[in-house]
Amino acid sequence: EKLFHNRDHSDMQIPKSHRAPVITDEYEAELFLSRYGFIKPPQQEEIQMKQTDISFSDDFLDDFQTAIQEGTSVPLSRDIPETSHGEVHKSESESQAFVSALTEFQMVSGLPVTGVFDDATKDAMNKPRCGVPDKEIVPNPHVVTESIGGLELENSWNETFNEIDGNNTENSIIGNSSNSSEGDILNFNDTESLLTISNDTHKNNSLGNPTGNSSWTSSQSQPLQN
Amino acid sequence: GKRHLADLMSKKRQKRDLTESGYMAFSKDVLRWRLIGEGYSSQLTIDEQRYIFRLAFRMWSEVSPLEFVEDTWSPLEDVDIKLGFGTGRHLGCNQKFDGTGQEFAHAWFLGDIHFDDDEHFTGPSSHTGISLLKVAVHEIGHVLGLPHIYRPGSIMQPSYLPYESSFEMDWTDRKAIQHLYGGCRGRFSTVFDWIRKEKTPYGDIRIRFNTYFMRDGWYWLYENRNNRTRYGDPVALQIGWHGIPSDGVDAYVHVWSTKREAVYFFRGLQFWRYDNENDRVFRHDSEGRQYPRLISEGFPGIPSPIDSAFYDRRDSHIYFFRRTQVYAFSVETNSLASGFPKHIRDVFPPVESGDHPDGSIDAAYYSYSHNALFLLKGTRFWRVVGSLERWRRPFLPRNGLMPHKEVDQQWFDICDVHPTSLKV
Repeated sequence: EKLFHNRDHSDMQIPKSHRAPVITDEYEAELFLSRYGFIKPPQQEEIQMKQTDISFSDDFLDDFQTAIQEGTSVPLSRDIPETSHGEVHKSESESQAFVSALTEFQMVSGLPVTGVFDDATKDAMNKPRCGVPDKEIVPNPHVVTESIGGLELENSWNETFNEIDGNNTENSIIGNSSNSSEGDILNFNDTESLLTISNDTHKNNSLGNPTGNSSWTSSQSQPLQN
Repeated sequence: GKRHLADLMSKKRQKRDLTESGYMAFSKDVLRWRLIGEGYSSQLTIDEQRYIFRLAFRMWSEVSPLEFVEDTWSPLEDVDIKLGFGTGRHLGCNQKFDGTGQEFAHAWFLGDIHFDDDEHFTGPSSHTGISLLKVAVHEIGHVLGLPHIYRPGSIMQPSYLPYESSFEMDWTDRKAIQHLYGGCRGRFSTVFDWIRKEKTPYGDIRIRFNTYFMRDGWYWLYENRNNRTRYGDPVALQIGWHGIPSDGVDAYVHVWSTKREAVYFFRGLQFWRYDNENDRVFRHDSEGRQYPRLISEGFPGIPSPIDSAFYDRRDSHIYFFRRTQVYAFSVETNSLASGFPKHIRDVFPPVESGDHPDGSIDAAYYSYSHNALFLLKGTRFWRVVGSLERWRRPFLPRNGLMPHKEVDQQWFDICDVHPTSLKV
């Protein structure tokens, strides 16, 4: 079928409105951090209060109740309400929340952990990324099993991985010929004729890179709740 | 909202509740996906988009017990994973996209995937723009239940890393998905180390081997040093083994002694001799005999079909397994060894009573990586006690079978893919 524009968009003037807003100041950085779950949402009861603020028609609520019973949940919008710049007055606790969220983002992104909205952090926030939050955004009250994001999960997750990782290094020398693996010259002790065998890079085999060791970090995200 | 909710609620997504890990996952192993018609990208041809998604799903299939099939015919609510492109407010989704730059896609848990068509998505062969294949593999990981993983090399990192040519799933990503869905298990038609000689530039002869797992008409090359199968496997038998039956073999035997060397494939009542140099079956051998030949002709006294077989260099005998019997065949005298056939249990006794495959062995595999012989049946294997081991522990019976283990605990990631994506 006809293509609407060149693959590299060279024939297109991307309207400004179609360009993602570049993150330049702390206000936008805060929006980014809350969008991807680094800044915890306000406490649960406040969210419920907001929900009762918005008047739902009865049958919608019925549907909503049914949805809850069936274990599905209506996706809650994560769009942060638009407010004009500059109105934001941060309380002390909000500033602390911002700094700790920023610190956590810097840590998981492998950036220098400064707690300050510096250029490296700004670049990282403007890179192309997946839209799934890095952390659980709205602890979904109705689908408990999916919202477990707490420490105990991270621990269990870590345990699993450390255990598997440990096995992996043991297994890299497998079997009872612990001094041999593919690619080395193997001496066979089970046969009368001493053979030297080495592994092959087979006919059309593209040898991939060996699997790296993983340094597993603790924080993790939850995909969007459907 | 109501229509959307109704559509949402109509989806009876069957979920597997893994409360011990706190994650949910699909409870069925074959998942249907579709690129929805109202969600085509304007940047790539439709065929390219579908090809890339088929490849992305196949990559997850190669490392998990899940299989994926593109479903363009069922009612929408029967499709497990729907993919679509959009810009700004799109596809009835309440997370609007932000335009070119930053957010390039998002995924719904056990659900759908949306791609921001304002991004410059490119195909696997391009090295500019954002690789649609990488993004699709990442987002499918979310749909299957994986979170963001902040580990260099992981496909589940939140930020997009410029295109690396050999983009594949590493060990930890594989174990993450297997943590949710389990390992890959299944019976094999045969397993063997293919050995061949190569002349080095200095004229020396180097002997090399590769390990192959075969199941029906497909096979995997297993990279022992990396504890996984070759990227992109399984492939169809006829791609790598020219001339053997395309729907699979019963056994492989490599006769290797100072006097002779020959590689045979067995299937049903027949056998083929394989020409290692030219990487195909012989039509005729040096004695002018035509292949395939009857097993009863080439190996008098051996019944067919056989279950499996291996050549033992210590006594220059081929051991043929059929049901509960084992037949020792002397290649020197070209006849059945005296006293055979015997019960498998008598020749390969259990070290631990009761832990024995009994009969119908799928594969008898001598591994040069492990210096050991293995008998495989179903998803289990028994290692045969080696002579060195008996020298250390004389109480072990000759050719004793050590207690069984699960194949997927020693050889990893030997995973099927759906037949419709085998040609990808």
